[in-house]
Amino acid sequence: GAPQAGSAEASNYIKHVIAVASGKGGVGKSSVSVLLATNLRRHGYSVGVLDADITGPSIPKMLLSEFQHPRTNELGILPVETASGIKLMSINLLLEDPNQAVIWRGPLIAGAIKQFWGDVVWGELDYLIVDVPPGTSDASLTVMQSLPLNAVVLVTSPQSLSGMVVRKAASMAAQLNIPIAGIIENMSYAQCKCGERLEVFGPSHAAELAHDLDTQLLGQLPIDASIAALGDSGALETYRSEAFEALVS
Amino acid sequence: GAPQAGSAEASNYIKHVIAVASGKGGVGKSSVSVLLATNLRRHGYSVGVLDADITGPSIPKMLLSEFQHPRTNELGILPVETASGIKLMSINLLLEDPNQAVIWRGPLIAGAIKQFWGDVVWGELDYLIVDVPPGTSDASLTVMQSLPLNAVVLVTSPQSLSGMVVRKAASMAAQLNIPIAGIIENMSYAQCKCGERLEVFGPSHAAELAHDLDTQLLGQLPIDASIAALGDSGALETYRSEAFEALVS
Ligand SMILES: Nc1ncnc2c1ncn2[C@@H]1O[C@H](COP(=O)(O)OP(=O)(O)O)[C@@H](O)[C@H]1O
Ligand SMILES: Nc1ncnc2c1ncn2[C@@H]1O[C@H](COP(=O)(O)OP(=O)(O)O)[C@@H](O)[C@H]1O
Ligand SMILES: [Zn+2]
Repeated sequence: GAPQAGSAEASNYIKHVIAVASGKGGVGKSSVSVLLATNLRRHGYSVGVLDADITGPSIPKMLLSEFQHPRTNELGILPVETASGIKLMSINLLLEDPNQAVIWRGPLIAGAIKQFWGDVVWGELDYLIVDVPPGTSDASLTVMQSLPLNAVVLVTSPQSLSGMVVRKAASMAAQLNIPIAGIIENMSYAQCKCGERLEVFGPSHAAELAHDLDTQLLGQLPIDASIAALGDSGALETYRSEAFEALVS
Repeated sequence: GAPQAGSAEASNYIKHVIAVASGKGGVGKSSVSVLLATNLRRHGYSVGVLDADITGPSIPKMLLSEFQHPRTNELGILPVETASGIKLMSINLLLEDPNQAVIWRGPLIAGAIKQFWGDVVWGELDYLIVDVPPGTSDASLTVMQSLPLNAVVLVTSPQSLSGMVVRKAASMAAQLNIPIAGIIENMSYAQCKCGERLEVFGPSHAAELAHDLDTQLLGQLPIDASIAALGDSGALETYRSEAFEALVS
């Protein structure tokens, strides 16, 4: 029969719930959420990804080579498993048409997120990575208020606008009493085969930003066409690079 | 006394009105509008820029080192002149607070754009470059319907999403019977000092896109930190680069 609402929660045990947020769209937050989860998984941790970025279906597209409809068991909704064993749940996986745009209203968002928390059979996880909507909109606030978050990771880029708005995201996290685990600067530089690092979006101010926000710079990822290409083909889990391996988890 | 509505129009003579549009925000459309205007101006043409991108005050910020409030004469509103003699008009220059966000509704947009056309003393211009709102929203449609456009230039980037959505913008132009003067691919590559061109966002499909849209590829601009830096300091007119000089006007 239909699973009892919230019954999965009683049998879940999630050690660390980490939100991944940004000051604005387009800095690569969803890509970085996937890479962070992948990095943790490669270190042997049990990892889940909760796609709460209602602005689009990018997480399932980046992690799955083909659409999979989640099944249920007597406890609740079973997350879809990726090739490397990451457990994934996204609204877009529950829809008939995964590309369908969903019109979200505040109370609907909170309800859906709480259902992801209570009704999804996550089991035991070391880390649950939560991709939240970009920026500091009502949607991002609602998502971050609807889950018991242990910390947030902020994704930024060297562009001056990204630097300005990420501080708003940090301020939002502070107001919600969520500690900032660190900053990841994406599209930080381009690596030339000659060994040169090109600061294509200008010099990085990420170290200074981390210092101002009283947190650490977890890592800097290069602008790399294969991140985009692997994301587009649902194989972002297979991404490898020195900068990526160095990403402190 | 107050200028007669539409009186400027009778004494204006604008040879080519060129809209600059994009499939989505963030591809650098406003920056490219400025660079296109600058390039034409350096070739000796008389050039105006009509900032109709109601989503933000980027054009005045990129072209002026300090905010200037337009004056009026007996014919209408006088455009602000940039350092190289480009005539500029933007809603943001008319506001008390240039950083104020304006809430736009359809009829308001059409009215404001028509006023820019009819009440601004452009004088004689070879080219009027019109920066339209990004993407194919109601706002971009309204702006493009409110002006007598001779052609549109489409700005894209190598990212797969940009390629997909720019075709929607091309389709919108076609439906409005506006010829596509050409495509400019921005952030096309990063130029290393060793001579290598890094395809940081993947391989370009711009030539193929231009062919599909039955138009020409006007040029490809590199991802270049000085474009961002000069834009931020209001000195984008001073940008120089080989790729930029080669930009066919
Ligand atoms: N480091 C990178 N190098 C190249 N492309 C990237 C990088 N990070 C993200 N992208 C690409 O940029 C686009 C936006 O990334 P996404 O993760 O969806 O951003 P956000 O979630 O912040 O809106 C996607 O096409 C993605 O593949
Ligand atoms: N070729 C480029 N290289 C580096 N930065 C760029 C380039 N073109 C635009 N930018 C930067 O990217 C950001 C977005 O550009 P903008 O022109 O405002 O885009 P749009 O009008 O499409 O939203 C700005 O900070 C701008 O300075
Ligand atoms: Zn090199």
